Amino acid sequence: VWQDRTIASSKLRMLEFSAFMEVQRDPDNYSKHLFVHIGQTNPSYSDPLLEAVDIRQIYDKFPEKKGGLKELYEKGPQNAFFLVKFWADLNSSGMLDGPGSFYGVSSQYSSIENMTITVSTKVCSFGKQVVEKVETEYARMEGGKYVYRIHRSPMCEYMINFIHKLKHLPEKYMMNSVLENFTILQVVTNRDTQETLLCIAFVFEVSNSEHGAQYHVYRLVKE
Amino acid sequence: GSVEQVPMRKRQLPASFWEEPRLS
Repeated sequence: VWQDRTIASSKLRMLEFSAFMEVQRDPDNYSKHLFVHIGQTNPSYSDPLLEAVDIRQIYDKFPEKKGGLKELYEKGPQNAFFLVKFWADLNSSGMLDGPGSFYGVSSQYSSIENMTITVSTKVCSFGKQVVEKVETEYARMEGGKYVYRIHRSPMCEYMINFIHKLKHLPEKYMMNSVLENFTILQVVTNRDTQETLLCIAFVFEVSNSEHGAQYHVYRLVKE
Repeated sequence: GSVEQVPMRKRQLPASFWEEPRLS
């Protein structure tokens, strides 16, 4: 049921993803603001299948040279490729940002196989990689499946500065015009076999909602 | 062909790509 309805290939499922900022209000209290968030879902067969996007429409938004999105997609498996459109919530003005604030990313994946995974996250500007983080995670058996957890991974300086600058733009259309050329590519690989387990292309706009960050997920196909 | 420099709005993307979901 997960496949074609959630971010899941035949080998790995993304359970959760969030990028956040946390500020200590007093010694016992923290406030957390989610910039983007994919929460745990329990899809059923009555839920609609994911819409498809032709991957050629977004090639130039991601690295195109050796090891780029095109080459990765051709290597497959093609059921591991997804596009996530985020409407990011930048409205954290109620929280006092300062040297004590923490910017982090948390994510969780699950599989039925015990693997060691590497998670590469590339931040791209005008389709060119500017920074990459590579993390290795080991499986933990939980409730009959293997779970991989990246908990509170610190955001890099580039991203923190980017968010600061974005938040200070006076109009939403200006933020969206900057975000048009800002993308993130996350590739999860089986460390031992080098098989692609998941490849998620993230694109962004600023949220207009009062309910926080929103998103849409698409399958990437070549028609 | 190359789609470089083409604004996202002019690409072939589903209508939902431009519709922010209303629910949290």
